[in-house]
Amino acid sequence: TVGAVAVDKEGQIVAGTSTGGMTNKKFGRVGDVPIIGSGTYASDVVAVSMTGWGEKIMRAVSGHTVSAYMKHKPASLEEAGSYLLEDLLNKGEAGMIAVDKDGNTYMGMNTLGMFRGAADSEGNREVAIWE
Amino acid sequence: KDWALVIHGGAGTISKDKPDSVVKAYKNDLSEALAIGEDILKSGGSALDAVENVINYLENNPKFNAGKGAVFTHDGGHELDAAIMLGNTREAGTITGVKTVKNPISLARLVMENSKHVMFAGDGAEKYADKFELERVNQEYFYTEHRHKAWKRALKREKQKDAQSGLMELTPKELKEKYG
Repeated sequence: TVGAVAVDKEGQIVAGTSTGGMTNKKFGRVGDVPIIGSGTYASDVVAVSMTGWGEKIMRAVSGHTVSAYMKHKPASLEEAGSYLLEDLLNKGEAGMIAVDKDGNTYMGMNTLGMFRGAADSEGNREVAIWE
Repeated sequence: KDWALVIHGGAGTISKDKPDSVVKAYKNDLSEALAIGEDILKSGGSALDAVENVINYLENNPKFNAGKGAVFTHDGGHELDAAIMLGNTREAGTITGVKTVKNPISLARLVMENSKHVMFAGDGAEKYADKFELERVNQEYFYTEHRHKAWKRALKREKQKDAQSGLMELTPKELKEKYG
């Protein structure tokens, strides 16, 4: 699975995800990626793209959960990401990238690793795989 | 901030004993993907274009499980999914189970921008793709050696598991016979 989230100068906030699914997949099994609100979601406050164990990500309605947590708690993107990855999902199940409407970026995982990268207009730039 | 961008190429038990050259190659490709999005956003381009173009790059890169480099289904084929969503208006386009679309994220965007629907599946999604100038490929295009090997290992594990669970269901008498 691959994904990207971005916010631009006009304030447009977008999430996208694409995947080949799960090895040895049968019976037309569908994972979280194409399920809006689970593996891919964007609201007027945050854009989220997930990767990992699709069934778990779907059951937690992950992308929407992050947005709702930020809006109604209210909470920061950092707090919402931790809530999803540490309270709702279990170790080894998922990685998450997100960006909020103010350009705060988030890359979190409860797996061993996640291929990831982030950059912004203030010159911050990072590429990583493990912690 | 004027703009911000985050990307991923998948999460999981990425083993740490990969050779440095492999780690370097992955980081190099992630940096290239990032640069594609940065260039678009820096020059005032849209988040939609940045997300689609970054994901096109990753779909075309055989290292990642999307587009070329997709994993194998049980039947030895490839079924691809993709989704895109614009938060400001909550418009979204998603497709699942396509087999001949080279860049599924681009079809998802076409669904979002041209259809009153949000999600298309399987043959329907393929037929919807026929309405547009979208690059189409055959299933061989998605083949990579490392995913093929992973598929073979998964089939073997499944057989062993089935055999094992099959044995569990046998009575002691049948079990004896089973071992005839």
